[in-house]
Amino acid sequence: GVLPHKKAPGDNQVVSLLLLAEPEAILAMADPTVPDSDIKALTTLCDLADRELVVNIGWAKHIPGFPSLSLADQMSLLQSGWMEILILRVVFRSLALDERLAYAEDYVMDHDQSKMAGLLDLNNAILQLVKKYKSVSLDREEFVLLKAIALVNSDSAPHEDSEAVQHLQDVLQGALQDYEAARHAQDPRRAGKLIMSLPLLRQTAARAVQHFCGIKRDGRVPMHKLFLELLEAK
Amino acid sequence: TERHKILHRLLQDSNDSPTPA
Repeated sequence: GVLPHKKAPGDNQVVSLLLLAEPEAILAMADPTVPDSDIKALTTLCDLADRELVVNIGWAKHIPGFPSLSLADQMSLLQSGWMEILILRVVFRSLALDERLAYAEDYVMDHDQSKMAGLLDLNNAILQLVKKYKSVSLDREEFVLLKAIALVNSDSAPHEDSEAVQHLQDVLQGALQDYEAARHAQDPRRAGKLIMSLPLLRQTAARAVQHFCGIKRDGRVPMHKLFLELLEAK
Repeated sequence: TERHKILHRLLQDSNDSPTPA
């Protein structure tokens, strides 16, 4: 008899597609002619966030199954999940660092810089996530899966086609389960552990949105339109 | 959709230039 085709361990098509879709790193390019201040730091971060959002919307369109959702459902997921995506990217870039956050390769914030920008509490909350993922040695495959799962799980409001959204959630969660079964078979609870980190991500993202809404109301930091549009969506 | 026109546009095309200030 002919044996059915057996996939190699870890041969996970969803993971491969997500790894391929991963955006290139973006540089913050803080203006070297402007002296350091809270306004300069926040202006740099808001500009970086706007450019990150553009590439992350492009990225979302490469999540297998996402473009098949209705436009309204794609929009509502991004309107709820965008900050979780931005924060998870900062967290993953910061895993190799000690008590510092890599907002970009050329923009790493330490305690003093966070304090100057008025971001100490928020950055400390993000560092909690870094600590959590460091403790499990989160790998790149898990990072891309978690990011996609965070997005498709981000909206609790009714969807136009809730079955399609549920199906996408199932596909991505299944891909994480399969990946863990193949790559981390010694820890059968690893997928669950990673999923259980998502409430802290959501809580931190809500805090970040609240903080930047305050900065927006304050009106001293220029913000680009997409960033403003998504802050307003919250 | 009217309130979220940039997101709407970006989802519909593959434009990845920065958004206007």
